[in-house]
Amino acid sequence: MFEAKLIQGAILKKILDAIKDLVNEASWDCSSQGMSLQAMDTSHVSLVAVQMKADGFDKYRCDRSVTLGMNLSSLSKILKCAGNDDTITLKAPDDGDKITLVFEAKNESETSEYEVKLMNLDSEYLGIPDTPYSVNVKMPSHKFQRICRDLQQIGDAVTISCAKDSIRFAAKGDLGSGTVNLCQTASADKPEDSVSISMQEPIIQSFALKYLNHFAKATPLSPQVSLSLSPDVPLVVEYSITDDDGSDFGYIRYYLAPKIDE
Amino acid sequence: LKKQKLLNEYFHVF
Repeated sequence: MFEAKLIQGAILKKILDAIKDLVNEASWDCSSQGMSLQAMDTSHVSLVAVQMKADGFDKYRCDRSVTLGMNLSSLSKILKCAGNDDTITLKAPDDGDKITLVFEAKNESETSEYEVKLMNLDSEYLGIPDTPYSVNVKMPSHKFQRICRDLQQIGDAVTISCAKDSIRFAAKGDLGSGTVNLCQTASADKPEDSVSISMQEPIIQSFALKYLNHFAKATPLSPQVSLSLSPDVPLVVEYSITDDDGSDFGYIRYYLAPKIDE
Repeated sequence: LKKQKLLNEYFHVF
C-alpha cells in the first residue's frame, strides 16, 4: 500500500501547474525515501525532475516501491478540484491500476475523493552526471520570470553571460534587441530579494526562451531560483520547495540543452 | 543562426 498525506495540499497543486505544460505523461517513483519524477518534454530539449521527501509529508507509507504512471494534465485537472487549504492524500494499492486522491477541507466538514487511472509508461531515464558548474546564480524567482517573459517579446532565444558580479540576459529579433543586467546585491535586507553569483569561469550561452517561460511556472513554489551554467552543458534551473515551517520538502529541477552557433 | 541541441547529446539515456 502506498499512502501519502500532505496538509499543505497547495504545494502539490503548484507542482502540477509547474510541470503539466512541459510533460504530458510521466511516472512518479515512490519509495520509502519519497516521491520523485523525471521526464523529458516530447522534443527532448528539456527535462524536469521533481523530488518530494517522505519526511515532508504529514503521513507517508510505502510498503513496496511503486511506479505510478499518469497523464499529468488529468492529474492536474483533478488537483484543481482541491481547495488551496485542503489536505491532500494520495493512495494506491501495490498492484492497483488506479490512484485515489482524497481532499479534506480545513474545517473537516467536506471530503472529496477522486480516482485516476494509472498508465503503463515505458519511460526512458536519463543519467544526469553531477558536474561542478562554472557559474551559479541565485536570484528572486519573480525577477527571472519577468525577464524571461519580457525578452520573449524581443526574440526566441536569450544569451546569458556572466561576469564576476553581474549576470546579463540579452535577446534580439526583428523588432530590435534588449538586455537585462543584474548586479550581485550586497547583503540584501530580505534574503529572497538578493542576487548572488558564484563564478569559477565566465560563460556565455544561449537558450530557447519558450522553455524558460515554461520553467518559470514553478515561481509560486519558491521565492528564489538557482541557475547553474557551464560551457556546452545543459542549463539547470532549480526551485527548492520548503513548507510553511521552512523545512526542506524537495525541489523542482529543470534542465535545458543550449542553442549553439551552427 | 543557432542550432538547438538535444539532452540526449549530453545525458546518457537508459
